[in-house]
Amino acid sequence: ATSFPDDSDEDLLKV
Amino acid sequence: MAAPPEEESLESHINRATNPLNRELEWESIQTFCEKLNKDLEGPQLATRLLAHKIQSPQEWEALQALTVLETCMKNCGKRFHSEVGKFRFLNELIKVVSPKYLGTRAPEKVKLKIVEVMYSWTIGLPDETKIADAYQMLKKQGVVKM
Repeated sequence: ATSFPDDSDEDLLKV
Repeated sequence: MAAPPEEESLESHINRATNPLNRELEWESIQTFCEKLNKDLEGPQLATRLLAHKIQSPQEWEALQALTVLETCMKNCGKRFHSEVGKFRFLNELIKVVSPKYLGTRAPEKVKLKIVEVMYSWTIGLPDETKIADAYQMLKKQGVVKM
Protein backbone atom coordinates (compact mmCIF):
# COMPACT_ATOMS: atom_id res chain seq x y z
CA ALA A 1 0.00 0.00 0.00
CA THR A 2 1.55 3.29 -0.99
CA SER A 3 1.13 5.76 1.83
CA PHE A 4 0.00 9.20 0.77
CA PRO A 5 3.03 11.52 0.67
CA ASP A 6 3.11 13.54 3.88
CA ASP A 7 2.57 17.22 3.05
CA SER A 8 2.65 18.52 6.61
CA ASP A 9 4.97 21.48 7.12
CA GLU A 10 6.25 24.02 9.66
CA ASP A 11 5.80 27.79 9.90
CA LEU A 12 8.30 30.14 8.28
CA LEU A 13 11.20 30.87 10.62
CA LYS A 14 11.20 34.45 11.86
CA VAL A 15 14.64 36.12 11.73
CA MET B 1 33.65 -5.14 0.67
CA ALA B 2 31.46 -2.14 -0.22
CA ALA B 3 27.82 -2.85 -1.13
CA PRO B 4 27.15 -2.67 -4.88
CA PRO B 5 26.19 0.94 -5.85
CA GLU B 6 22.55 -0.02 -6.50
CA GLU B 7 21.90 -0.98 -2.85
CA GLU B 8 23.98 1.80 -1.31
CA SER B 9 21.91 4.19 0.77
CA LEU B 10 21.15 7.83 -0.05
CA GLU B 11 23.35 8.66 2.89
CA SER B 12 26.43 6.96 1.46
CA HIS B 13 25.89 8.69 -1.89
CA ILE B 14 25.57 12.15 -0.29
CA ASN B 15 28.61 11.47 1.90
CA ARG B 16 30.67 10.64 -1.18
CA ALA B 17 29.25 13.56 -3.17
CA THR B 18 30.04 16.11 -0.42
CA ASN B 19 33.26 14.66 1.03
CA PRO B 20 35.50 17.62 2.01
CA LEU B 21 38.49 15.60 0.74
CA ASN B 22 37.14 15.58 -2.83
CA ARG B 23 39.58 17.44 -5.07
CA GLU B 24 36.72 18.30 -7.44
CA LEU B 25 32.96 17.80 -7.79
CA GLU B 26 31.92 14.12 -7.77
CA TRP B 27 29.37 14.29 -10.62
CA GLU B 28 28.79 10.55 -10.67
CA SER B 29 27.84 10.48 -7.00
CA ILE B 30 25.68 13.56 -7.46
CA GLN B 31 23.86 11.92 -10.38
CA THR B 32 23.36 8.67 -8.46
CA PHE B 33 22.00 10.59 -5.46
CA CYS B 34 19.46 12.35 -7.68
CA GLU B 35 18.34 9.13 -9.35
CA LYS B 36 18.08 7.19 -6.10
CA LEU B 37 16.09 9.84 -4.21
CA ASN B 38 13.46 9.67 -6.94
CA LYS B 39 13.08 5.91 -6.70
CA ASP B 40 12.06 5.71 -3.04
CA LEU B 41 8.68 7.02 -1.86
CA GLU B 42 10.36 8.68 1.12
CA GLY B 43 13.39 9.63 -1.01
CA PRO B 44 12.71 13.38 -1.37
CA GLN B 45 12.04 13.78 2.37
CA LEU B 46 15.18 11.90 3.39
CA ALA B 47 17.25 13.68 0.73
CA THR B 48 16.24 17.13 1.98
CA ARG B 49 17.09 16.17 5.56
CA LEU B 50 20.51 14.90 4.50
CA LEU B 51 21.16 17.98 2.35
CA ALA B 52 20.11 20.42 5.09
CA HIS B 53 22.59 18.81 7.46
CA LYS B 54 25.43 19.01 4.92
CA ILE B 55 24.63 22.60 3.94
CA GLN B 56 24.88 23.61 7.61
CA SER B 57 28.40 22.13 7.83
CA PRO B 58 31.05 24.63 8.99
CA GLN B 59 33.34 23.17 6.33
CA GLU B 60 32.92 25.44 3.31
CA TRP B 61 33.78 22.87 0.62
CA GLU B 62 31.41 20.27 2.10
CA ALA B 63 28.55 22.81 2.24
CA LEU B 64 29.26 24.13 -1.28
CA GLN B 65 29.26 20.61 -2.71
CA ALA B 66 25.94 19.94 -0.94
CA LEU B 67 24.50 23.10 -2.50
CA THR B 68 25.64 21.87 -5.93
CA VAL B 69 23.85 18.56 -5.27
CA LEU B 70 20.75 20.52 -4.26
CA GLU B 71 20.88 22.68 -7.39
CA THR B 72 21.42 19.65 -9.64
CA CYS B 73 18.54 17.74 -8.07
CA MET B 74 16.24 20.75 -8.35
CA LYS B 75 16.95 20.77 -12.08
CA ASN B 76 16.64 17.00 -12.62
CA CYS B 77 14.55 15.33 -9.92
CA GLY B 78 11.09 16.69 -10.65
CA LYS B 79 7.96 17.72 -8.80
CA ARG B 80 8.14 15.51 -5.67
CA PHE B 81 11.58 16.90 -4.83
CA HIS B 82 10.52 20.48 -5.69
CA SER B 83 7.60 20.35 -3.29
CA GLU B 84 9.80 18.93 -0.51
CA VAL B 85 12.41 21.68 -0.98
CA GLY B 86 9.56 24.19 -1.26
CA LYS B 87 8.45 23.46 2.33
CA PHE B 88 9.37 25.72 5.25
CA ARG B 89 10.66 22.56 6.97
CA PHE B 90 13.62 22.66 4.53
CA LEU B 91 13.70 26.39 3.72
CA ASN B 92 14.03 27.17 7.44
CA GLU B 93 17.27 25.16 7.48
CA LEU B 94 18.68 27.33 4.68
CA ILE B 95 17.45 30.47 6.45
CA LYS B 96 19.31 29.42 9.61
CA VAL B 97 22.60 29.42 7.67
CA VAL B 98 22.19 32.95 6.35
CA SER B 99 20.53 34.50 9.40
CA PRO B 100 22.83 36.17 11.97
CA LYS B 101 20.31 35.14 14.62
CA TYR B 102 21.16 31.48 13.98
CA LEU B 103 24.26 30.20 12.15
CA GLY B 104 24.83 33.28 9.97
CA THR B 105 27.70 34.74 12.00
CA ARG B 106 29.73 31.51 11.75
CA ALA B 107 28.70 30.23 8.30
CA PRO B 108 31.22 30.78 5.46
CA GLU B 109 30.40 33.83 3.28
CA LYS B 110 30.53 31.85 0.03
CA VAL B 111 27.96 29.39 1.36
CA LYS B 112 25.57 32.15 2.45
CA LEU B 113 25.91 33.87 -0.93
CA LYS B 114 25.23 30.62 -2.81
CA ILE B 115 22.11 29.92 -0.72
CA VAL B 116 20.69 33.35 -1.53
CA GLU B 117 21.51 32.84 -5.23
CA VAL B 118 19.79 29.46 -5.50
CA MET B 119 16.75 30.64 -3.53
CA TYR B 120 16.45 33.65 -5.85
CA SER B 121 16.76 31.39 -8.94
CA TRP B 122 13.94 29.21 -7.60
CA THR B 123 11.64 32.20 -7.10
CA ILE B 124 12.07 32.78 -10.85
CA GLY B 125 12.19 29.17 -12.06
CA LEU B 126 9.53 27.71 -9.73
CA PRO B 127 6.88 30.42 -9.33
CA ASP B 128 4.26 27.97 -8.05
CA GLU B 129 6.44 27.03 -5.06
CA THR B 130 5.11 30.11 -3.26
CA LYS B 131 6.75 29.35 0.09
CA ILE B 132 10.16 29.85 -1.52
CA ALA B 133 9.13 33.35 -2.55
CA ASP B 134 7.74 33.97 0.97
CA ALA B 135 11.02 32.91 2.55
CA TYR B 136 13.07 34.99 0.12
CA GLN B 137 10.90 38.09 0.64
CA MET B 138 11.22 37.69 4.40
CA LEU B 139 15.02 37.55 4.13
CA LYS B 140 14.96 40.69 1.98
CA LYS B 141 12.69 42.52 4.40
CA GLN B 142 14.96 41.60 7.31
CA GLY B 143 17.95 42.94 5.39
CA VAL B 144 19.60 39.53 5.42
CA VAL B 145 19.54 39.67 1.62
CA LYS B 146 20.97 42.88 0.19
CA MET B 147 20.30 43.06 -3.55
